Amino acid sequence: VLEQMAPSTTSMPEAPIVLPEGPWKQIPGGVTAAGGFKASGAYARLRSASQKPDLALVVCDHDAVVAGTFTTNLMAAAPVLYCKKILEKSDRVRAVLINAGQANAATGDAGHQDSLDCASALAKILGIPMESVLIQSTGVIGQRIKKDNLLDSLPYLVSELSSDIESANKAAVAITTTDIVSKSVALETIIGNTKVRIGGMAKGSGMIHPNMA
Amino acid sequence: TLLGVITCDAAVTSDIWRTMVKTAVMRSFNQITVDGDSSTNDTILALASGACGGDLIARGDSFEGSQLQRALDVVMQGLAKSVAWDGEGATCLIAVKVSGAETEAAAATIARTVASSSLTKAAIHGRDPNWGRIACAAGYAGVKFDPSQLSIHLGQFLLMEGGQPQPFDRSAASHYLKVVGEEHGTVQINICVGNGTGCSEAWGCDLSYEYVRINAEYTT
Repeated sequence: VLEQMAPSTTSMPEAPIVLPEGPWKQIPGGVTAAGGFKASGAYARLRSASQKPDLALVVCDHDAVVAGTFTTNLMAAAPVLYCKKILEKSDRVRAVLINAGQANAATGDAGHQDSLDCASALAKILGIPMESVLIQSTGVIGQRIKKDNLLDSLPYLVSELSSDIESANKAAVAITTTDIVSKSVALETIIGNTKVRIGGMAKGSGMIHPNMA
Repeated sequence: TLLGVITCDAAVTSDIWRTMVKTAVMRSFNQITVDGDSSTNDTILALASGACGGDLIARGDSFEGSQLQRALDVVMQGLAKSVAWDGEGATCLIAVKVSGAETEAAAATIARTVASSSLTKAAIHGRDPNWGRIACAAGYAGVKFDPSQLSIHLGQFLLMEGGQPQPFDRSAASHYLKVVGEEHGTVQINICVGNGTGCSEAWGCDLSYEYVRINAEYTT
């Protein structure tokens, strides 16, 4: 299985994901495979251990219907609380900003403000309402985001948005922490008479026992 | 921490999309485990753009709704399994399939409990076909079943049937675990708990010395 890993353009191997046989076709690309989506990934000086990309962005050309599942941990991180609040009010969003390095969990009011500031800054650059931006964070619990570094990187991150496969790969790498592989997959299927594409990216290696609702 | 972003270009109503995503998460990301710790940040966000055109999917129980649900399940399961496969320090993915339960939820509970068992995970890392730990974990899952109907397979090896331990080639079973570990492949555990129609899967990984090394010094 290890031999099946393809080298990625971002110097991180990709997970060998093989989908089961079915009325679908596995296709290249992850989070940008579906129509209307662009992504980017960049090194924003958030990580302490390496210079891998650590800031990812996924944007939809138009308002997208959104669903979310979230940890049921009572110590839910600031971005989780932020997203839940957004999804209680709205069923459509345009962008998801994800940082690695710091989890922004157990960071109190300051952490909550950091999430608001990041969403607000990105919304301003994209020219969309702040309520159309969702946030995810991963990394060390108890540490605030290196916000200045993150905010400084947003214009570049937005300028790099693309629907190509490399951008999807960069985004998938940017969300990793202790992962040894990046994780992306996409498929194409026919529903009715229409060609539908579903893709995605994920990260996770330790502290993994999700109980989301 | 588990994070994920799913994108889709189907045209689907908000309430149906949310129901589908919840179902798919229950069948995928909520069925994986690496170390039993639930993060403060676990989040899956799923966006549907409608860019592919086509008729709006407004019913989950329609043919088109079922097709979309199945495709969503497959994408999320592919990603979820890759997270378990990449568990810190892991040398293999552990796939636990449970059948014969009263409901899908009951089967899912048993499967994930077995996948979460530290002793089962450690035995697999040690290439020790110590199947009693699998039976033990199934028993404390909190789901009632008749122990006299329990059967367990480890790979192709039948270890228990009708609640009775079966003779098996211990060294061959150990070799199976060794080969899978060397390939970073998948150890398959199949459990049947009765005659019900409920079946489900869970995915985990072995528990290694390396896991402790990684996490003992995470911030220092």
